[in-house]
Amino acid sequence: VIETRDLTKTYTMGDIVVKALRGTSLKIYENEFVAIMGPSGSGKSTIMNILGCLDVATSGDYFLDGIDVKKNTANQLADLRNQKIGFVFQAYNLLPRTPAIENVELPMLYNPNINAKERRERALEALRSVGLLERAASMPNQLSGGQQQRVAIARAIVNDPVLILADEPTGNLDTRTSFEVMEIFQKMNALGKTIALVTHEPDIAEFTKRNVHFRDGSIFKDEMVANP
Amino acid sequence: VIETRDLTKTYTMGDIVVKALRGTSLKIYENEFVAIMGPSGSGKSTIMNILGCLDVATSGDYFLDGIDVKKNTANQLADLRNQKIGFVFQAYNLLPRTPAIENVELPMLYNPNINAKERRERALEALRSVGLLERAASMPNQLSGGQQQRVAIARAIVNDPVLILADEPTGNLDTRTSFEVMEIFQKMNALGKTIALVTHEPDIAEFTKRNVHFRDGSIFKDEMVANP
Ligand SMILES: Nc1ncnc2c1ncn2[C@@H]1O[C@H](COP(=O)(O)OP(=O)(O)OP(=O)(O)O)[C@@H](O)[C@H]1O
Ligand SMILES: Nc1ncnc2c1ncn2[C@@H]1O[C@H](COP(=O)(O)OP(=O)(O)OP(=O)(O)O)[C@@H](O)[C@H]1O
Ligand SMILES: [Mg+2]
Ligand SMILES: [Mg+2]
Repeated sequence: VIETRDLTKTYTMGDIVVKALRGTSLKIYENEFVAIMGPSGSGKSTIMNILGCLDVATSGDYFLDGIDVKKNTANQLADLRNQKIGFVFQAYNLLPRTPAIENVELPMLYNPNINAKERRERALEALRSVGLLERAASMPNQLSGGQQQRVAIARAIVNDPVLILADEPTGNLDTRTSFEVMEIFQKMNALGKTIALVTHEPDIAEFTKRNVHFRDGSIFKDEMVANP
Repeated sequence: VIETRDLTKTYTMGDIVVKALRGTSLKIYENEFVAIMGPSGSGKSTIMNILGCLDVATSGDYFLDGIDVKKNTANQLADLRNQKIGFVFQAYNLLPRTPAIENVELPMLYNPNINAKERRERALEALRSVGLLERAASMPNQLSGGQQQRVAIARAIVNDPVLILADEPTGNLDTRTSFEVMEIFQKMNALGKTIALVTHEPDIAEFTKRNVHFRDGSIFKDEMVANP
């Protein structure tokens, strides 16, 4: 479902050059459940943004379901993203002046097959699954850090996407809430979804089936999990 | 150094009432090293913001070094904060259009005893201690999540405050970088500083000397750490 070949991403700021990705070749097959790990600054968010069609590589190829992503227009990529991908951002990126329920409904606005009533029902169900049904009317700045993170998770799953990309989805959650979120992801994986999530916590990586370790812009270890 | 009596914090949004704190009495003595833990939404950031004089309680008392905080004007509280407290925010709150080095220098601008040259040296040293010296000129949006978090940590320690309040300072850091940050806090505690930090990770709480557990707006357990 995901195939990258020699992806590089380089940032140049004056005379500082940062090689965020140094030639990353990664294959993720349908229905896999992958944890992406590695030190701070090792390229995890960078590759997630490229996989989610939110950013473009400096060089190399990215094929999503066989489609060569760089051959697509910005509009085609936006459609691809909306139809196929649910994304949880490391900084959540909720719309600040919009209540939780509307933030969660957002991905469904592009879907001509869902009417307003069903949109509302699905958004409420997604909020219920992350334990925030009673806060549906709250603004992001009225929610705790972990509550905002859970709204972002609800938003990523509500459109029933085939691919979920989650960047540190439990970074601000206590152990029990993290485990509840990982159970949601495990259920979705059992239903056939492909999931790649970034985590720096080995306990969370244990819930997945494969761990890919980054170091300084490259993949240095790629191993199956013994007992997910 | 910190004494709260029956602090409450209540938010009312239409007909939803959220009791973020339900009568919290907490004492933190000089040179203590406390971890504040608890589920998402249990009141940890709320009490940290009140302790940091960034927010006021709905009722109850807060004495900082014997000073009754609610008897102070906003300006007096701002001075108190700048002189005594270093604060790491859960969402970092860096100035977006300001390079890392200037973000770190910010708390020292209020200090008449430090000139521009010393300010720059201390900011560079703080960035070096969190492994980000070479990124001093970068803007926050050019830094990874964990790098932004480390800039926020550097900013909190640079003014050599007597009290450090850190809200999830390792939430976006890998294990090794988290341990480096906890070693910085341990060194500062050994030099006499008082430190209270929020964490949801038991491994991180192990570095401290006392764990205070919140649940639903109240302290439900308060225990010393066996072997910090
Ligand atoms: N400005 C606000 N308006 C309304 N409710 C608020 C506001 N700020 C916080 N709350 C609510 O108060 C409760 C406690 O919030 P707080 O941020 O202290 O939790 P927390 O323990 O830090 O959680 P987390 O671990 O998720 O960061 C939550 O239910 C939250 O939604
Ligand atoms: N817009 C940008 N401009 C310049 N450098 C950038 C930019 N975005 C990312 N970088 C740099 O690229 C490198 C990789 O960043 P990335 O965000 O992928 O790291 P990460 O593995 O997600 O880290 P973390 O665990 O801290 O979130 C870092 O050194 C970062 O500073
Ligand atoms: Mg990242
Ligand atoms: Mg919080």
